[in-house]
Amino acid sequence: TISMAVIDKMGHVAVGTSTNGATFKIPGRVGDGPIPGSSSYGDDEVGACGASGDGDIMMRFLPCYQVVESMRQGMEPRDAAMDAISRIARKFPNFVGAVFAVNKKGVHAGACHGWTFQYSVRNSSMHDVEVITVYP
Amino acid sequence: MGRSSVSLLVGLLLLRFNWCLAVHGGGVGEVGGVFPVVVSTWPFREAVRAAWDVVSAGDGGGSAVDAVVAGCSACEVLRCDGTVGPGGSPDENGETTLDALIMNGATMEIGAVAAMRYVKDGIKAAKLVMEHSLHTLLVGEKATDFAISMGLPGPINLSSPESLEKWANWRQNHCQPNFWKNVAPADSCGPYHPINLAQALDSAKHEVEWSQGGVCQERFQSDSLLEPIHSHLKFIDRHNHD
Repeated sequence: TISMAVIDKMGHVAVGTSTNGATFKIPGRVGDGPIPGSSSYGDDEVGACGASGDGDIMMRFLPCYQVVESMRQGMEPRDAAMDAISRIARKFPNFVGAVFAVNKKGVHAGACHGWTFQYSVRNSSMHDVEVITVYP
Repeated sequence: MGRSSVSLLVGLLLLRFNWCLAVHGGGVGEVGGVFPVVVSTWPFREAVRAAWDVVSAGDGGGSAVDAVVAGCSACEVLRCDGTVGPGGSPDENGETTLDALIMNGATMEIGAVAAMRYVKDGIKAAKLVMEHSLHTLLVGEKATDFAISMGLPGPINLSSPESLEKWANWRQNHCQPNFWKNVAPADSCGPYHPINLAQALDSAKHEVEWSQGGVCQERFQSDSLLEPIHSHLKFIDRHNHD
């Protein structure tokens, strides 16, 4: 799965997700890729979020909506990301998933549970894409 | 300190230990913001570069929506990790279908397609839903019909030799692992029929007793018999996820 967030030069936010879902799924099964607020979410006034993981579990908690709303309430990206993941882990300790959060100032952070996660970033202060690893 | 509070403490410690930090190794998780910015799950460098090329072009730069389409499309073409685009993640019938979503954070418009068949451009289809319908989500073959009617190429077969081989191997391995629970047969391909909880407990009890003779296989989470642990020992990993 790829979940991507972009803030353009005008400060507008857009997010997107594309995936071919889980392997050997029961036909008809849809993960959280196309579910707004689960795999990704964004709002010009606040920032954006992208996620990856076990969609069957994540779509029950809408972690990216939680991240954006937490940042709307004033949380920093790191705390908002950790909070959203911890809400899921408390109910499903074996769950596998991760989110990245980026606010409208371009500050970003990541959080994960059950696996090592990486996310990629490119902004004007970089010469190329940088990959950030979030360790369990 | 009573036994239950000790186990609570241990549980919290375990949870804390299992949790990974938001701060990435050796550096600061939070970096100062500089527009424009592109962030993506996983080390999909080509996808981020494709989005960056759009959003940083010229004085005004391209729009965030167009940059997301460019970035996600790049991964659909490159089949990033086998988890994006055609040719990966076959279902139980060996078929590959696509899910995609796009959201405009300025207008809060959203377009999405789910379990879309025979069309390889997932994110473009999602954008067409956002731009040419008042809906948010179209699914299955109806999403296919919509996407083709709006000009996307199709119908085409989304499977690949790799995904079909992967599927054939899985079939030979008695369709294990899979996503079923409380059904019989438990350890082979379908067709499956539902078994009620009592039967499920009975057959699982036998399994636990049988296995305790050898390697202990914890098949039931102690505090939630309604959701057997094996439904959580799912095989979600870096190459099999949403």
